[in-house]
This record gives sequence, structure tokens and C-alpha cells, in this order.
Amino acid sequence: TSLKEKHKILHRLLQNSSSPVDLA
Amino acid sequence: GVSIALSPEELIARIMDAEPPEIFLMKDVKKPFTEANVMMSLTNLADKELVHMISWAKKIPGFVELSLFDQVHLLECCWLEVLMLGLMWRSVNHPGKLIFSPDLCLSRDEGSCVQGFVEIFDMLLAATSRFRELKLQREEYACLKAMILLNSNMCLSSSEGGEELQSRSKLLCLLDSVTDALVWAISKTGLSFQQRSTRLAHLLMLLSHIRHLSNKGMDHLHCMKMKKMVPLYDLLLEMLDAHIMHGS
Repeated sequence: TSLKEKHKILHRLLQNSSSPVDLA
Repeated sequence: GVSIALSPEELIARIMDAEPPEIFLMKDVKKPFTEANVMMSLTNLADKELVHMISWAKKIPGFVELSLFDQVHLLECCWLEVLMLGLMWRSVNHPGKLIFSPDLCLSRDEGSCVQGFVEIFDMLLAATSRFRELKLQREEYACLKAMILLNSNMCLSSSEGGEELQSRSKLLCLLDSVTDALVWAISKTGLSFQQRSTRLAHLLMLLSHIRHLSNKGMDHLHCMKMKKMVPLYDLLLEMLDAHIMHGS
């Protein structure tokens, strides 16, 4: 996975085990 | 995988549980509607809905077992289709109106203040009225939305390793399970075998219209961004840019 991909918000929300709604 | 372990009935129950809550704009849109404030409201709403969409996708059985690459690309490809199908579902009992949120309903005339929007608006209304004619059921709607997600991207990554190939086969397996679930949902309507096949075809044929609508909508949003008609930020901007990049 490229560095650019890793900086995506989408990437972060998918990877995190917390709910995306709570994170945002 | 999870997809194989669940019966169609169980899978539908899980997909229904994943449904996002009603999302409110929570801001009064100034009247008369202008191009700038309608676009601002619609993009604000889309930004909120996108976060809930990621939550929804993560709750679709088997989705988080796909590679992260596939998860990202599926969502980047389908997000506007998923938003549009949700909009159609909310609007299905309101002929001539689009219910973007409980606090943002637009008639065709109100939508026409945004340049280039009326064509998309009419196509959205037409697809919505087709769903109304078909008396779309909630279970069918939930299956169609999951299908849009899982069927959104056929692209192969440039470096296909073992993990990617495994993810691709999981994805096809999941898509089969959701198809079985949709067939099961249709079978509950008490139709004859012939009528059920016809209904399945009618529902699936609507998906190509939704893809077409999403492409139109994406071009429109890109155009609005270029004209600096609406400031886009964060998740929505990222999703739009990703789509434009995949397209080019």
C-alpha cells in the first residue's frame, strides 16, 4: 500500500476498530 | 468465510442491522434556494452520510475480511451510487420530490436552481418512480445496496499477490451470498417462479441506471468544484478525487 493511500481518511476510518461515526 | 456460514435469512438480518440511521442536515437552508446554498447543503449532507456509509460497509458480513486495498477501492467506486439509492428509498413514497434528509426535501423546481442539476434530478425521480411501481421492499433495497458495494469494482491491482487473489475470491463468494439473499427476499413476496425471475431482472436492471446516474452526478460535482461553486473538504473531497482519478 502506497504512502498516499495510507494518508487517506477512508483508509484510516476502515482500519480503525472504533466506529467511523465516533472517530469523525 | 462468514458469507458461506450464514443462511440468506441470517445474512439479510445482518445487512438490515447495518442500515445507517436517519441523518439530518440540522441547518436551515435559506429560501429562496440559490445554487450556492443548495450545493452547500447537499455536500454537507453527503459528507455526513459518507462517514455512516463506511460504518455500514464494515457491518456487511465479510467486508472487513477483504483486503484493505479492495475495501478502499470498492467504497471509492460506489459511494455516490449508494447515496443515490438511499435517496431513492427515502423518496419512494413522495412522488415528484427528493427527500435528501428529513429536513431537506426538494421539488424539481427547487432543484433546478443549480445549473446542470435538473437533468440528474429528473433521472433520480424516474428511477424512484420505477422503484415505486415495483413496490420495492426494505429487504430488497438493503440487498441491492450491498450488491452495489460489492459489485462496484472489477479492476485488478497492479501487483496481484496471494492476499489480493484471496480477497478477490472472497468478494465473489460474498456477492453470490448477497444474490442468494435477494432471491430469498423476492421469494417471500408470494410470486410465481416466472414472476420472481422477472422481478429479479427488473431490480438488477435498475442498477445500471444508478451507475449511470452516479457518473453524471460525479461529473456534475467535479464541475461545481472546478467552478469553485462549493468548497469541498475532507472525506467528500477525497472520495470525489479518488473517483475522478480512477476514471482518468
